[in-house]
Amino acid sequence: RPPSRPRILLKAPTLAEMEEMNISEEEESP
Amino acid sequence: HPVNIPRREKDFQGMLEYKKEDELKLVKNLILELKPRGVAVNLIPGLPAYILFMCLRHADYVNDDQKVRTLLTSSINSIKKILKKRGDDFETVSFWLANTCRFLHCLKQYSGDEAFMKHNTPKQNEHTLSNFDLAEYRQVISDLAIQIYQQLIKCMENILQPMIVSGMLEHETIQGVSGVKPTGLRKRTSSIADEGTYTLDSILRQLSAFHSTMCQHGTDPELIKQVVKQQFYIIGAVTLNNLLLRKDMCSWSKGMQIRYNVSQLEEWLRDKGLMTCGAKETLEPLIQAAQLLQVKKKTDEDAEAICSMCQALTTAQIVKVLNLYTPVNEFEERVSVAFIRTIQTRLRDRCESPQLLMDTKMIYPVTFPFSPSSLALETIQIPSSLNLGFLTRV
Repeated sequence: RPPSRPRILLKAPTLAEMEEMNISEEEESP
Repeated sequence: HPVNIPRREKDFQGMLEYKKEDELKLVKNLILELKPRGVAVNLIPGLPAYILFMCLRHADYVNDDQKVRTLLTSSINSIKKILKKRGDDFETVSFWLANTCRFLHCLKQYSGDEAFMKHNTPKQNEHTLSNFDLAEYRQVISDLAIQIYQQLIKCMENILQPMIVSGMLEHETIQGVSGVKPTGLRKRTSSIADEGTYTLDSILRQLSAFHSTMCQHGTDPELIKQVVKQQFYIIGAVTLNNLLLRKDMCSWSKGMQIRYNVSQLEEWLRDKGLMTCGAKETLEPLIQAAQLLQVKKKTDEDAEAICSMCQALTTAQIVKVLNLYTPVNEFEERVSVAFIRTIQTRLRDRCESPQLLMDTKMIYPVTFPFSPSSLALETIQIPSSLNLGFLTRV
């Protein structure tokens, strides 16, 4: 990686949002 | 015949390649089905964290942001799931607290942020994340670590709670000072606890077990200090609250017993090198209550001495102890009402809570000071017992 190239900031959900995503994925899966 | 040329360790870049479709298997074998008392007992401390980080490094290296996100989300959700399932098992919670903290330190140490690179070797600096800044995910991991810490504290308190009153107040270990019952009969003293009774030794053994487990898991020493401080707080608070509600605990001899027990707890701290963690200071209200049970309580000079001695007790607590104070024999008098009024007058300008009991639900805020690792990622080998053969060392 060229030192001059900045890293891309990955936006993150909050912990609570992650849990909600997880719950809705579990509900959707059979 | 094809020749298998083993790669030298210095050729490895400290990453672990995996296929997207193997992500579920990764979190299942590394997190959901890993037993701290099973294969994990032989792992180097923090190995699950290092493995996750090395997988993350590869996803970052190949510039796959989706892979990075799903790995982080799956890992976090899996840790939460296992803690929901086995959250009352101290070993499980301690194991995942240590690994979550190690993962957080790795995210910082290899972030490329100069503030976290001061102790890195040149090789470690080569292993910084290539493409993505994960500062926001670090915050999520930090929040997760706080939750796990609070769960650990509750777990330990549930184990310690039944031992405290028995071990700190009821069980008498000092021969000859148990005094005389109000009926005039000498109480039976015994250095051997009745079956089912907790002693101070029970408490000390439990504290040692907690400490040993946290050390084995590679918990940061700074975090262990905070845990021990919290443990001592709960021991002191529960003991004091019980004393404040029981007349039979407010005597000169009980004061003596409490001071002895506190000295044993201090000895335990000394033995573990934890004298500076702030734990002893949390016992100050209890220490002062024990001293109050033993000092003279008659004259104005006595009142002045008590007021300057009991800085860690509230007026309500001092007055309660004095009201409950029970003389050991018929020659000693109870504390006079006039004396108690003198104390109250002297303390009337204090700005303090009118609360009598200490808050046993209080948890000190926790911090996770950055603690870089000297471990070289390229040297890490994965034991076959983890069933992670689908990961490729890169």
